[in-house]
Amino acid sequence: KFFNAFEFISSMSSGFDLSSLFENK
Amino acid sequence: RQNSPRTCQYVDLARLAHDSPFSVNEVEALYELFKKLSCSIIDDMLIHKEELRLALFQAPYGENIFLDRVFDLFDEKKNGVIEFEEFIHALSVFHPNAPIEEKIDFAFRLYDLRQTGFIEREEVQQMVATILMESDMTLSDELLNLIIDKTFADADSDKDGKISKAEWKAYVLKHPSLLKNMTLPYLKDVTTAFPSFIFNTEVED
Repeated sequence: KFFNAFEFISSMSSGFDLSSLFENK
Repeated sequence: RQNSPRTCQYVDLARLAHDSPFSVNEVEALYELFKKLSCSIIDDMLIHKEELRLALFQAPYGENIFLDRVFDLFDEKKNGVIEFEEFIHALSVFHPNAPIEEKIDFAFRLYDLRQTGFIEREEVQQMVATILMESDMTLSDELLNLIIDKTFADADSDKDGKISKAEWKAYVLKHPSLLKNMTLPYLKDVTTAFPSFIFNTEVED
């Protein structure tokens, strides 16, 4: 599924997912 | 309107709205979020790295290469804190209506860990290895190298071992799913997400 390294990084890294800034606020 | 005691000093909300995809009311709603984030550890109306870490990872301590890059890109003045104006500038890029060029550029700068102007193989290896470690996953060096090789075979058109901004742009336009983290649907509806802005607003969009 993650044959592309960037696909893997963007899918798996919570550090690059800023949606948590808006959650539980 | 400026220097209102309830708002960030010297910040012109109308100017911020004018220079971003946000309306004045949306900027005010984002100010409600900013207040929460910037007062979570140190009550000074500035977002410190620990506060961003707490918001993103629910933990105020611990090294994280991604957090460092995100924080650096928000901190335009490079003074170690994120001010409200910087917060709006950075979040503008994540708006669903922001130009794709801005998203491509921001993502490139995120992945350019060493800030050399290129995404280098070692940087990609480091990011993948970090995620594997964080996720308690294991991958053989052989398979990891195969994945990196395949990625660079697709992205590094001139085969110089590093991805330039032009190569990155061509690559993500072929693989737009790589930009999915660069759009936050929440930003389309921030006044609903942070309705408390209505108690402080001085304008009606």
